[in-house]
Amino acid sequence: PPQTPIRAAMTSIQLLRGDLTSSGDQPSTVLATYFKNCTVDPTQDVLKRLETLGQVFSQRFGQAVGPRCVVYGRQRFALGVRLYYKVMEAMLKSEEKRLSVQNFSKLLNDSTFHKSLLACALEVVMSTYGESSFKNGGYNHGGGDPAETNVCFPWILDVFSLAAFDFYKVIESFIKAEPTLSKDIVKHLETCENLIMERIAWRTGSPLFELLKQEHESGAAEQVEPPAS
Amino acid sequence: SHDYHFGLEDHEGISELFDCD
Repeated sequence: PPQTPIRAAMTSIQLLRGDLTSSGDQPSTVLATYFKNCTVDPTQDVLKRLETLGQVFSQRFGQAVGPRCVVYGRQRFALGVRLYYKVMEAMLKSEEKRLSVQNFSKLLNDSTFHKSLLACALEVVMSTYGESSFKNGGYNHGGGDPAETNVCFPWILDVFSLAAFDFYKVIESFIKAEPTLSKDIVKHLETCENLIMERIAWRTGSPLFELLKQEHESGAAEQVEPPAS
Repeated sequence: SHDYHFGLEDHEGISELFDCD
């Protein structure tokens, strides 16, 4: 029989938490090895960044949802960190297989990569809890429970001062690396992608414009694809 | 995978997207 929305949400939350029980809140041995294999070990930067972003996230969550909800913000962040480590490890294993390399120093020392990945993990967690939802006009902040729309995507981008263009880069790899994501969550991330592609990435100040300018100046823009493709 | 369209080619991955050739 079809589940009620409450039952469906509770099931999703149980599945997410169950999935992440075996994932630690610290880098696993495998992930720590990837960090140590880097030309510059990113471990300390990763941990420091998580501490800072955790405080920022919890405070902003409390501001958006209610001061008594800062504790829930910390819970969401803790789950997000577990998912972040889990997906990062899966991504690196996949890249190691694809590229036959074990030193991912440039990637793992890129703070934008880490912020994007963490933001995606948190978006998954908040979507699972129903806090980030495009139903009831979430993105346009129209209708529905005000608390549910206040942390709806792209709220997380503002919290982390993250460009939508950079967040977009991790979405597909995230979905590939975490096959246990539910249909609803994948749909949610796909909607985030579409929003970015159609609107947010084209806002003033997006890094996309500078990249397009660089591509144009390098002559790459001459290779134009026919409209059919 | 739930009708999601995977656009990255076999030679493309997170390393290329973050300019880590």
